[in-house]
Amino acid sequence: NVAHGLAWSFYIGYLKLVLPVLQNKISQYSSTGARLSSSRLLILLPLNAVVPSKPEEEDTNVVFHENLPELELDVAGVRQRSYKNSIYKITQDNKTFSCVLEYATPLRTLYQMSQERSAGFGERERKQQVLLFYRTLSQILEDSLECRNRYRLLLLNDEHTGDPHHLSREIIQN
Amino acid sequence: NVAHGLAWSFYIGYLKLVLPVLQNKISQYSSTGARLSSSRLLILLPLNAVVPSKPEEEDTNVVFHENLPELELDVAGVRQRSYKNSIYKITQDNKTFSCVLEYATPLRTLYQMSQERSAGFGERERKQQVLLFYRTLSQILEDSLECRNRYRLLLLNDEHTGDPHHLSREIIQN
Ligand SMILES: Nc1nc(=O)c2ncn([C@@H]3O[C@@H]4COP(=O)(O)O[C@H]5[C@@H](O)[C@H](n6cnc7c(N)ncnc76)O[C@@H]5COP(=O)(O)O[C@@H]3[C@@H]4O)c2[nH]1
Repeated sequence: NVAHGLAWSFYIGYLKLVLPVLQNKISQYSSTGARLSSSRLLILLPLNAVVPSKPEEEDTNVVFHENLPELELDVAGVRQRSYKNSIYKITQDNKTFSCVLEYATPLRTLYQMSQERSAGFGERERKQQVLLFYRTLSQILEDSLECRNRYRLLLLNDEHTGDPHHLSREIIQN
Repeated sequence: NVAHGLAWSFYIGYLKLVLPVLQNKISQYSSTGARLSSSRLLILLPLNAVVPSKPEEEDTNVVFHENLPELELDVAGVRQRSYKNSIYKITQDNKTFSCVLEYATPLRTLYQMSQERSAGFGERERKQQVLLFYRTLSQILEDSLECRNRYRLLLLNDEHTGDPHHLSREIIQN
């Protein structure tokens, strides 16, 4: 049950650290005059676990704008380990929506594990593991006082091949 | 089998990215005149999964020196995500040993999961999970061409209470 552990790891090692201070980072950023459409961290969860390094690769209507001020913490011997989040502008027809977004990094691990024979699970289990990751993470975050209302999980169906603007549509419509 | 997934995550999301370029980072650093006793990343694995934020908290003979130049990559929508490693000077009697070291961060997740009832495992399984993490990670790294000879795993016994310099001794003697 790899996905169960990865969901807990994502919470304990990342979301629990970053979400409580996200609003502060956004206020520091907004003081430069820019405004976000949402102050929640939008976490993208592609069902097929295919995680691009940049969302522009998925949909040209999702464009990097700039990074928030970074968070630096001493963690496990690494001094001033840096945690960064990126702001994107999403356009659809005439609307523009700006927010902090990223893919759920542990899905990258699920994908690569399914490609390594020695890791013990294959492509067939991968979708099940993504769903288990999503359900476990949802439950953890709902019960977390520090994280409540500071995030949005967006599960992305992979049955939309041919629609080059599926991602931006999903982000804006939901 | 949480530890199995965490070992793969540590490899896929971190060691596979950082270890192949570590020698470059060390050469950039050494050009400032300083020399390291070892160019391998020393990864500390405490059996009890207790991971301090700074090794000085464990042993005052392990002292932070400075960070290596950081590695920046676009990962899963986070632009220029930063990967840093810290150089420590370890002293024992008259010897000084300097190297890049850190604790295996996923052990922090194992520890905190064992404290959360809803995570599904307790203190008794924790030591077993640390050993499974160590065995799985050793196997993955031995089979990895990109990582071979660029790391050293140091399993730390927790039965040394009373010896304030157990950590430095373990690092230098091994
Ligand atoms: N988007 C994003 N930005 C981050 O800064 C970040 N930091 C962690 N994570 C994800 O949260 C979870 C918990 O992190 P942890 O540090 O315990 O494990 C990490 C950690 O042990 C190690 N690692 C990754 N990045 C670093 C780093 N910069 N320094 C040291 N260790 C690192 O490799 C594991 C897997 O990393 P990712 O596969 O990137 O995903 C992690 C993981 O799913 C992040 N996710």
